[in-house]
Amino acid sequence: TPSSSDVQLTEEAVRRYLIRKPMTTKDLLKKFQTKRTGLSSEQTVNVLAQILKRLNPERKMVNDKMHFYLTE
Amino acid sequence: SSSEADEMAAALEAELNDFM
Repeated sequence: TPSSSDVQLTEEAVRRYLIRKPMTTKDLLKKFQTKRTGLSSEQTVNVLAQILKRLNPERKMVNDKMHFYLTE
Repeated sequence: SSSEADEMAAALEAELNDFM
């Protein structure tokens, strides 16, 4: 199996991460690296933005950085 | 690279700022 798409950027995947712990945009981008999803940088940003807008996660500042999280 | 990651994070935050 090619390794180029072993990770999928989906709403469910993002939801699972944000339920587990608060994450910054950079934390999320690390989970969905382009080399793992096969998406371009631009696609990754656009898709992740759409997903976050739909999920509308809670936000809190930790160490001066905005973190997103969800509760079950 | 980490600078590309920084750029992507900045682009994502810009997208979200319009919304949030």
